[in-house]
Amino acid sequence: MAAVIGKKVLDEEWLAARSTEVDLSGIELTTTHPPTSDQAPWMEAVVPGTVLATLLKNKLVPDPFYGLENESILDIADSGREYYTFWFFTTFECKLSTDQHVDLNFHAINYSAEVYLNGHKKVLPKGMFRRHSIDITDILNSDGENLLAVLVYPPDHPGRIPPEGGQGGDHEIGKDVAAQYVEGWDWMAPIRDRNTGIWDEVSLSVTGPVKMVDPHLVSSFFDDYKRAYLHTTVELVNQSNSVAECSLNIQVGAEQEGDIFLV
Amino acid sequence: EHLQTQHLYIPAGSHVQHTLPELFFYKPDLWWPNGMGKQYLYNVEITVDVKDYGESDSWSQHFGFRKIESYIDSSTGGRLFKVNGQPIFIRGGNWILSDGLLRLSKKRYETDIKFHADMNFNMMRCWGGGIAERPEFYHYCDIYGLLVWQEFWITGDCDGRGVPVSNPDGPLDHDLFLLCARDTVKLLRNHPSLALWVGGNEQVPPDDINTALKKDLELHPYYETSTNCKHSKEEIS
Repeated sequence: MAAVIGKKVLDEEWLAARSTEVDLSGIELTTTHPPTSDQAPWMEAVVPGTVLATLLKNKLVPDPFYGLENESILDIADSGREYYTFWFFTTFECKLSTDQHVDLNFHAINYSAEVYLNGHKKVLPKGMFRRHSIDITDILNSDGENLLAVLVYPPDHPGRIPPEGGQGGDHEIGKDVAAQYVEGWDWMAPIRDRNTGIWDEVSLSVTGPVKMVDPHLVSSFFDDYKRAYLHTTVELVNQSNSVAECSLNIQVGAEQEGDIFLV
Repeated sequence: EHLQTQHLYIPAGSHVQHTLPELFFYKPDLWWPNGMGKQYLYNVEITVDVKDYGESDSWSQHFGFRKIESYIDSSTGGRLFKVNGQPIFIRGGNWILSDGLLRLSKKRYETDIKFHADMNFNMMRCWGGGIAERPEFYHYCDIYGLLVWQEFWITGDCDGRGVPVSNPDGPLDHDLFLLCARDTVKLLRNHPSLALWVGGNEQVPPDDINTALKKDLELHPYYETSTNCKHSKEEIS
């Protein structure tokens, strides 16, 4: 059945494995040798979440926020970056009808990644606070079943925590565009994996020939707030090979969300 | 008057930016911070229909009509805020993140933010050593009336102060920092709770980053003066 336009969040049935324990390539994982949950070293993953969240979910590390348990978790400065470099894997169904397009979206990854979909590789560049969007229309499997593997690398400069602790450890994390608290502060113990992971939403967005990107809404006021204007700007992308004759519609209503009531 | 349709032709394979004609509202219900009034939210829906295809894409967002101004008071050196022209006494708290393993669920955000609203806070400051908070965080700040002071990823301890003194030149890749900053602004800019962007915590970013951020985030003069500019628009019929 063809996909309807809209967003589908991929937050279930992810697997993960430490990269040093996986002998297969991304191409093999997403073509001939997809992993299964009962197959070591693969485990259920927390997506969105961090590598440490996945290890905790599988009881492979103690809860770092309980007592002094964080002290027994191996720090990335001692283990090396490879120890916290992890594969994440999932499958999804998506079958498009004529003139439909689909993007695979990552809201945030820490710190960089390689994405493999059905044997095709895409590189997601560095940066903890950037969105990634990949047009996967042409690499979907014709039967609708798709295999997705993501190899996530930790920050380039995870740093080392001095024995006395300190504000931001040895400050090395400041060389990257990433959260700095992960080297520990006066209010927080160091985070052993430095928050490596797919830490925000992963989704598919299916559209027709034309898609919208990042609409921008701004208001202006006149006459002591008696008059207001809503200004809207939107980026439009025509993904087809022909001119698109469109109608762009905006509607502003006064609905409240679900069970939220204003008193 | 809150519904509008425009017909457009978009060239094949192109990426264009389009501004819709402005929509007029007479005495809109305003969005107010916690304790000053209702957090009135409109629902904005945009759809694009393509001839011979049908609905091609849709987008929706809660939107609050509000104007936030702030300036440094010359006598005290403190930053003063006004919302919708009214001075507001800020009762704020520092916020870093909800969970050190980044298990950031909507339910947790709602609980945490409602808790801050129940404490009678009207502002949360997202510390520069943490994360750029997520749209779900801002969504609940919109709902519960928490203004947000969002810092970019610079701290005194890691970026030029600290013991021992750290590197004042920020991250190695300044272009990457600005790319992330611009993308984050696009992600969060439509939330009425977003009150102020700040370069960092207890430190000014390196000159080139700071200059670029200030330039990119400068308020357009049109919006700076619009509440005082009574004659720049047609009179109400």
